[in-house]
Amino acid sequence: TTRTPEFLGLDKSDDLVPQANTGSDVVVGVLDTGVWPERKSFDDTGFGPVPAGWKGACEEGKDFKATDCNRKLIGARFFSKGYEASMGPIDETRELRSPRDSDGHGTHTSTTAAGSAVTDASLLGFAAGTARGMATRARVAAYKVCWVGGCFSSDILAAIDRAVDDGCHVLSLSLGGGMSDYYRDSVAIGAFNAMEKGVLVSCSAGNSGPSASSLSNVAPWITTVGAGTLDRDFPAYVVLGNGKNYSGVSLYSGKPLPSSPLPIVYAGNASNATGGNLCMPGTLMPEKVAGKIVLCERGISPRVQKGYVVRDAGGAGMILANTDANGEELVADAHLLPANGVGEKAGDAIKRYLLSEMSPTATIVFGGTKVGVRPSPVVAAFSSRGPNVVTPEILKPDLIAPGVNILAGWTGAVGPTGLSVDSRRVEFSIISGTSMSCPHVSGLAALLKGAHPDWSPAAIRSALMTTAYADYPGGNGGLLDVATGKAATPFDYGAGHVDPRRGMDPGLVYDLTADDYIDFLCALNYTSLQIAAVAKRTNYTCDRKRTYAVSGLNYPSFAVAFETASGDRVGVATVKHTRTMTSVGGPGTYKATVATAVTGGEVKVAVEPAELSFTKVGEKQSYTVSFSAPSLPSGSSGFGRLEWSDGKHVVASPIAFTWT
Amino acid sequence: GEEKRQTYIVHMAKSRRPSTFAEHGHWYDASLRSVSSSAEILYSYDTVAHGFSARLTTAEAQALESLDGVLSVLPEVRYELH
Repeated sequence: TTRTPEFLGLDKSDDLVPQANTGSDVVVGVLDTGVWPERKSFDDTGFGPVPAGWKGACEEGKDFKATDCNRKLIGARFFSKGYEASMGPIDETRELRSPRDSDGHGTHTSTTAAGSAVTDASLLGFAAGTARGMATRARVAAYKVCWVGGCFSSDILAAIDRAVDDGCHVLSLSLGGGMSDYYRDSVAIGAFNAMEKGVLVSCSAGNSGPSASSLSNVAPWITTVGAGTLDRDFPAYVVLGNGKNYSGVSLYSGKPLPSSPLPIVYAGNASNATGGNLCMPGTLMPEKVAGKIVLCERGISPRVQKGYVVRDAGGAGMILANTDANGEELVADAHLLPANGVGEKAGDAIKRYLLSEMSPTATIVFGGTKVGVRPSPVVAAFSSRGPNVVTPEILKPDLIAPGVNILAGWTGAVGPTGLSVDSRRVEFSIISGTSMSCPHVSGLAALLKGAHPDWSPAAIRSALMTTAYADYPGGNGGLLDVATGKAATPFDYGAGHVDPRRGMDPGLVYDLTADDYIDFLCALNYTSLQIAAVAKRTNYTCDRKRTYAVSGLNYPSFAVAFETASGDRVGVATVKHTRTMTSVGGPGTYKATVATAVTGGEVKVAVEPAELSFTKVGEKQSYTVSFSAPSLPSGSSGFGRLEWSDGKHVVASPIAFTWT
Repeated sequence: GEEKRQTYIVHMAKSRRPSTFAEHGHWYDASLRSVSSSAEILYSYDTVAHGFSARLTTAEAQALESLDGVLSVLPEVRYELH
């Protein structure tokens, strides 16, 4: 990626990874659409032999040879048996029965996580710079599990099985499949046993935001990653005939529009079809759009396809307006014709103009790449949100990372729009999604693994979470949510935005073992069979004499659920959580501070003890937090933050309160 | 016509393998064979899960579920890229 290394402070990576070759034995496995191995991001210059003990392979298949792997891309496999059993034989005119990526998504995610540095990278001149993955020294192994018709659980589980056996240290999965109990979820099952073998599993949170309770991949042994913006934009401006100017975004890079304004038409008035405003294939009347700029609205069909539909009908340009489903979130696309994506407000204003004028006109001016955009990051509207439906007492997502307009490596099989009519071929492309934020965290986890090989997956996640930031420099009310324009909450960003420089030296971590997670399953009243299905422990029975509590899981965040009192009872409920911190920074005395913000009532928080002293690395200290709250109406929520600091480190945990 | 088949992931209790089977794969195969004469194993899982996946009818899946050593029989789920 370009820009994200600077945005995350990785351009000063000598500080992050003191020993030049630290991390070169870390392998990031990416389960996705495969890989395009010829990309410069997989250049293995400077890499030594593959790590000892690596059992992976470079599987041959259609247009893919064993020699396509090297010392950077050390493994490539494909898993299609489940897909083909359900969907029929692979159509080799559309996709390849091999690890080769005919989609682009997998090349994008794998290069984001651990691509080598490539100078002079850009997409058609946009986002120019040196592109690199988060962990440039880490090795990559690609496991192709996603096909044109989807990603099937039998293939995914087989790939996790193989990736762990091959020797991957971090697994990156930018995919999801709704919400289900952990014992029914193949990703959760695979991730549990990967975790038990020391493998960190990072998954995307989903793109179903800003709706509440829209998360996927919420098992507590998974690192769940939401998405935020960078400080980079690709501005384009719509200049109307009345002189008014509206800004949007565009990655169009071709012949510009004529300097004189063109007629502009609302797609809904240039179509006889129901929903003509959406510019669906075959719905625009050429005689009404020829030579004009067409205002289309988002929905149903892919954004880039709408551009093609306008071009195919003879339109000269397109303004693609958000609706209330997208609000003001601007996602840039490399359209096939001059186009500009605008927010809902601008779209409404442009529509009012062109519907009120006899001869409305407009033009689009392209502004290239702009960096230093403030505020940034803001939570992406599409990023899935909590609360966690499966286990409300576990706060998810865990954190956010860059996921909007991310440049990274691309397939050679399709152009940057992915449309079959797009004959352009690019080394890099720019796309958005929690798919893009997930491999950022996977790569950063690989960096931490390289620097701290003895840290468990939970310790690495804890380091990334407790050092994440939830406010802008100077502190002015917290990270914003692009969906509302207002302050976001831990249900949107979890612990906050990842800050790898601080994550490298967190001071303390909240560690967890597989046994701790099994206690968690006992707290959920899982049966022996269900525990066995998740954790492969046959005949395991939870101890009837023990009191298991989800609040006892040593998680780096707090989700506190209060019950709403019924009838006339107006009592104060107290919920206690216990945690244990392990020193990874050496001697220090940490003091706790808590801040809360709850509308309609006050939550009192008591930390006992409020001061903890550590004398050496590895030492553990426990504390209890008591949350006391009045009864509030069901559906109420509030938030807070608990910080432990020794003056050098700040170990922060988000708190979310809910009343049910 | 033949009843419609779909893919299931069958989780097995590895430690419950009868001693008559030298390898888990043989046990998985025999378990599958006991409910279906035609179903084939798609994958055997051995590192992060124990078991296999196969195309089964609903009745075959239910029959498998009742076998000793079978922990769960989960229908295939389609995931999507984010």
